[in-house]
Amino acid sequence: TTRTPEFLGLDKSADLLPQSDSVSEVIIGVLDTGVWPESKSFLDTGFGPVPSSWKGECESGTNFTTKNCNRKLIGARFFARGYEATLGPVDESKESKSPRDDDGHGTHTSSTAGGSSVADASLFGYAAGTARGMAARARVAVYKVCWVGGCFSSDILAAMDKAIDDGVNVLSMSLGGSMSYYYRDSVAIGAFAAMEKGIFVSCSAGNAGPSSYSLSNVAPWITTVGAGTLDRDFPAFVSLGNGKNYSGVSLYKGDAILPGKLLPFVYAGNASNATNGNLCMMGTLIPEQVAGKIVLCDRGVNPRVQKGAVVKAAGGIGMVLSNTDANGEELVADAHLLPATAVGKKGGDEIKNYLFSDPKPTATILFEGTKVGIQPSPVVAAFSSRGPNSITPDILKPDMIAPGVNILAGWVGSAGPTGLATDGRRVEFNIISGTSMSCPHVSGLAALIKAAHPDWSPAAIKSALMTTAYVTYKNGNKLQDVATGKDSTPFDHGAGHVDPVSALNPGLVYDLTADDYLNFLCALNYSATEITSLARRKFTCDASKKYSVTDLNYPSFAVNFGSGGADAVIKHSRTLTNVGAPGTYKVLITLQSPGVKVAVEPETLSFRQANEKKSYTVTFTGSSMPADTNSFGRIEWSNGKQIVGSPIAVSWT
Amino acid sequence: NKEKKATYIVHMSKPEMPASFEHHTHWYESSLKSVSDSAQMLYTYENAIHGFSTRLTLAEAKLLESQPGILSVMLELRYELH
Repeated sequence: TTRTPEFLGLDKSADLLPQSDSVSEVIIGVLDTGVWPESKSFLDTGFGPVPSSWKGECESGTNFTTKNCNRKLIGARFFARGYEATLGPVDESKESKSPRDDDGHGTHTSSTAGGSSVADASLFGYAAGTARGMAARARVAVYKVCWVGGCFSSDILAAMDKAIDDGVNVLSMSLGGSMSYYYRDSVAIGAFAAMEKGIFVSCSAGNAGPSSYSLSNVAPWITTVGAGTLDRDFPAFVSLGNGKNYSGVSLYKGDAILPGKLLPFVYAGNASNATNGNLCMMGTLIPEQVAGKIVLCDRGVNPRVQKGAVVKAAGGIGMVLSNTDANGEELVADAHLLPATAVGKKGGDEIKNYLFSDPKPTATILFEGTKVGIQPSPVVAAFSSRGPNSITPDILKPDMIAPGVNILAGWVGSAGPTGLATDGRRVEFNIISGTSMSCPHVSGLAALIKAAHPDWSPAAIKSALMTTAYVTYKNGNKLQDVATGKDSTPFDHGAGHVDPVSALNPGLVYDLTADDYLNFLCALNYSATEITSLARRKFTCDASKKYSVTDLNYPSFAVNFGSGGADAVIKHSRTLTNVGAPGTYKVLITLQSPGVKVAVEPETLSFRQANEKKSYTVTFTGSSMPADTNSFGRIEWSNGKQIVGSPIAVSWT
Repeated sequence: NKEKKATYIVHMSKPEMPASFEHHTHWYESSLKSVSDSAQMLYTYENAIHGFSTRLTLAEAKLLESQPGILSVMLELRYELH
């Protein structure tokens, strides 16, 4: 967050952004591992009284009192009954039975969403600058639901229950579970109730990419956020004895500086008796074969930083961490305990070839610090979970991507930057990656939009973020996917990368009410019992009414043709609400596929006044295509100044 | 192990609460007591759902699910940070 406000255009658009007073009326609730209240990101300098609507509390517990809250951090609660019922009492020698964050994750996410501005922030000098949450003047309330042994749904539901009652405006949840129907998923259930109360719920899409169907949190009333990179990097080159150099990334900075000469270099798989020795798992390296050497480890299975610790424990003096097919060329920087750098698969393979072919391989690592202006950016992170949506394929997910790679934000005083027990270093800020990091970016941006448009529904805010998201770089090229090195698709980036300044003034929005979502559940043929579980009230689907998922007024289009798809016709109905000036919008369809024809009716929509609604229908006519074919495109409504864009994903199954 | 307890989230249909109960929490407690003398509520939920969470055996959970006014008895799930 020393870079993301600039990357998102928040720094140049002060006159377009809501005033500080209105932002400070917005409360962001974060369900996570708690908070380190001493972090400078939670200083309340310049904040006025807590909003009068706030009903939350600052709960006391281990190493945490009501005095730890202030006009910035206005609420802090913890929920451990479900955890303790399953795993026994919280071990207070290892973690605080209180809102205090002993892990770091919750402090990072909450400061990303709504942390105050902190000058001179960095991690060991990397990513130096002023760190700030996306809604730096918003209030923050934390709900600790994740403990050493995990996050339990009874606790999550209790936290959402309280957050709704407390009066949060935005809920940020960087967690997920296994795929399940909405009525079985506590996050989806709680989010439905929150949505009904006007609370915007942002959730992480998951880190199970680049596999298809790997998304979490896909309920349409949730905003599902994938991760992209910034234009910032932390280069650290590998220089080999054969004179070749390979680019990598690292956040290493310490006393154990490599001597300025080539050092013995070994492949972990050749310095181990274990079949998975290449992974540098605990206890698998033979010290005699790695001592005094740089070790190449393959990425996967155990945490990246743990591999560095394993090499160090075995006497290695440096590490090169090589990606495999699963990660491609995605480079995630880590604050390793020893001099180390991460390289992509291509470079890693070439380095391995050198290791296998040279009888006395040597290498060194050169650390270059922080570089900005890296292009292209953003690119979709390989780890970011991908569609299609396995629960409801007719709803396109993820909704959008936001910065989630190498994000600097607040950290705890109780854990080192790697999170390893053996890491005794302490830092005020840490740089980590995940859709956990992209989710709170969107939460903070949603808070800004809420401040600017207090009467907008969660669906309207989501629509604004989605329809103004971008899918091309400034040079016109399409967003890239680091996992493939090719153009990314709506299954990877959803509607695109968030553009908050445009989202403040989207022109038109696709709005939705709770009843619209209940009609959607009717279309899914959910039983009365299942719908009542979600709705918390009797809601009967009208037997005489024809419900269709394609009628849900969603800001994107997922079209699924069955086997073959020949002559199949699928119609989607949408309604746009004018939230801008009067004007006429014309449609532009971009979808080049022999397998489908798209027609929009009408092709022009004229709005004379604010909040006026106009409907249109999109007809997708399919042709026969091989199974597992996908085609992608966009529908854009434009008045000449604003573009209200929606992605289209067409699939043949 | 049939006697092993697990955490369940119990969804109640509040509109179906019998008139004899003054407060929904009394109804929740009564429903729980009807299947287990020892089970305690971990949480009662007011906003996110109507219901409560508790520890039950599988048999108790199935019996509770068959009681009037019970929408579902869902086994607790574990989530992970992303």
